[in-house]
Amino acid sequence: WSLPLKSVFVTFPGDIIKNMTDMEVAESYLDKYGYTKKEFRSGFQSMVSTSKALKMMQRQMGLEETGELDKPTLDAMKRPRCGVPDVAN
Amino acid sequence: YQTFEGDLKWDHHDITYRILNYSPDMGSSLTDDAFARAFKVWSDVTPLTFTRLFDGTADIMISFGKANHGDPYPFDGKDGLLAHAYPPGEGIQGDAHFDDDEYWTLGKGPVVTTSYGNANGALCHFPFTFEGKSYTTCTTDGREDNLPWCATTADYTRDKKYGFCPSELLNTFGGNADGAPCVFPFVFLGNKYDSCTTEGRNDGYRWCATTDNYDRDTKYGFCPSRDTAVIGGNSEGEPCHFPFVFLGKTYDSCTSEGRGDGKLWCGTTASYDDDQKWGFCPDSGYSLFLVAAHEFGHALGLDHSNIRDALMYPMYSYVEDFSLHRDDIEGIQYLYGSKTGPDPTPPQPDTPTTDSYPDPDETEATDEPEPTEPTTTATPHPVDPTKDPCKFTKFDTITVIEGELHFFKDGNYWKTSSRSDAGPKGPFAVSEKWPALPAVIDSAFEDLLTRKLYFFSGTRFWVYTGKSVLGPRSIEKLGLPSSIQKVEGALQRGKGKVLLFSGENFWRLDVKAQSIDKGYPRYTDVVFGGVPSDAHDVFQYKGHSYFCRDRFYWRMNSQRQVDRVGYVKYDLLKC
Repeated sequence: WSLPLKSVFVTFPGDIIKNMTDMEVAESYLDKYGYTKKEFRSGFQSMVSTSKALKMMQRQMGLEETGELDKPTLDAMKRPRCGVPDVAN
Repeated sequence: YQTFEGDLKWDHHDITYRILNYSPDMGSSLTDDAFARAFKVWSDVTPLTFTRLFDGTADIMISFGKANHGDPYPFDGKDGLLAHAYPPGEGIQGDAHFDDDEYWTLGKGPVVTTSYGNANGALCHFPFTFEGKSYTTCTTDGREDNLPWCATTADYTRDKKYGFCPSELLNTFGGNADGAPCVFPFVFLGNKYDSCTTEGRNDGYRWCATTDNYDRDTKYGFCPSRDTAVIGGNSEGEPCHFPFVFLGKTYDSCTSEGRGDGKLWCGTTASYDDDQKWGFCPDSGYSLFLVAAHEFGHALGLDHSNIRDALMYPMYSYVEDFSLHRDDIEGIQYLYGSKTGPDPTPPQPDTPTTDSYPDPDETEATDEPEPTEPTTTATPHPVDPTKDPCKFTKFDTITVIEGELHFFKDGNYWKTSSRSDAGPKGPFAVSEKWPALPAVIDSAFEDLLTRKLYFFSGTRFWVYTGKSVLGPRSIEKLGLPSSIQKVEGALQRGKGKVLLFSGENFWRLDVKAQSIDKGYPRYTDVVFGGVPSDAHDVFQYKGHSYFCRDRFYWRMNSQRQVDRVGYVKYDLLKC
């Protein structure tokens, strides 16, 4: 039996995309595309919770609205797309 | 659909656009065409018109850039974010930016236009064989000048059709040297360069001097990407070096090892471990047309839709046969209204067309008697009322009969009149009007001298004179070779001569002699440069030759210049 390959990840020079954890990818995505924009209420501003932002994103993308960073959601975040935010600010 | 807050829109309908620069991935003509088609997506359903400017400020300024490209929203390297655009307004508003770290194509891999050679600018045919070896990319094999070339048919040895591939040794783009080729070595800031470089620039674009000394002459141009070049990384424009060593192991092909994102990459020198030079391997790329159509939607005032099949859905997916989704149409028409002019009319009963043949040149005396019996006037046939020709991607054949365009598909046909903008009439059953014919007609033409109708299906043809029919007969009887599977198009050439198209060839038929003229077949792309070599419908209409592929047509004037590319559906079928 062959041994499973041990993948070694390297940092490629000039590569703009950095190795990020799934949660970092998600937070960056939600922020970049407007899902975690600040809410203004009664003079206070607060960030939309990650769960709520995920639900907004899942609704926009036609995914099951779990509010969780599940695999379909993460896969959707990694797909090529337009840079215009989904939520206007 | 969504519009931007405040329903941002242009306050005029004559929108201007300007292409500020080009990507090294695609030739300028392909890029111009992709953008023009992307604008047409929107002008087809609104009163908007789009005019290209070549200088000055346009409403929509289009540019390619990498990473930080001059606005607050940097691009992110290959994949991920592809492009962005701003809603209508002054300044940067309305502009569209495309990430040039992407590999821009028409969505299905490299589209390599050739220059020089003997193929009249045809696209490379991959794979092609040359001296028994198969090539999937341009090659320098067989040449001593190191110029990459490709065959434009499947077999160079047989057909000898070739052209040169984009290369900095042949020409540059942009810059100030009018496309002159690079001169190597050249001197820049006292250093000598033997290849294109990104030195001296902060936008990542590769350039070269077009004289031997940039410091003295300041003449330069940007280097086009070769089809074999890697994308991004730190070796943009270099070819993969096979084999290359990575972490002590030798690789003979692109690999995703070392990366967590599964993307294929290669080293561009013999050892990545020593030199750390690498780039991503070419893939299918992203369709510039599809992405541009989406971005122009933003530039006109549409925000993202949450309908997955809509053009304005934020994620990219390649679709072969694009048509604008109802959601997009409703969105853009909410902002600008619908296209002015007559609405498409539903199928209506046909009326006799005795007066519908206007061209006096075509009504001269003939040397054969006219059919004595009038042709049967077809009535709408309820074969399948749900069939909407406006939803077909392509037709079996399109031809002009008695001055009206006829669109054949699966046993039915539709007609449009050249005299009105009314939509298609039909469906009519082929079997009612021409009972001897099979359901699928590959090609048809009306002989201008005799008014006889010739229909081709597979390797057989029929000739109708009024209600009388001759056939089926084998197309070999006309002198066509037995190897051809079907006749895909016909162009009348004066009286008594018709060009018949099949595959990449065409033959000239002497209709009266019922034989093929000497000197044929000839290559379609040699004589009709700039039209698709795989057109499935070819016909003559109002003095122009039309070549159709899928939903598009290429129109050629009498000087054999392509003067228009458009949609069959809108321009000919008048949907």
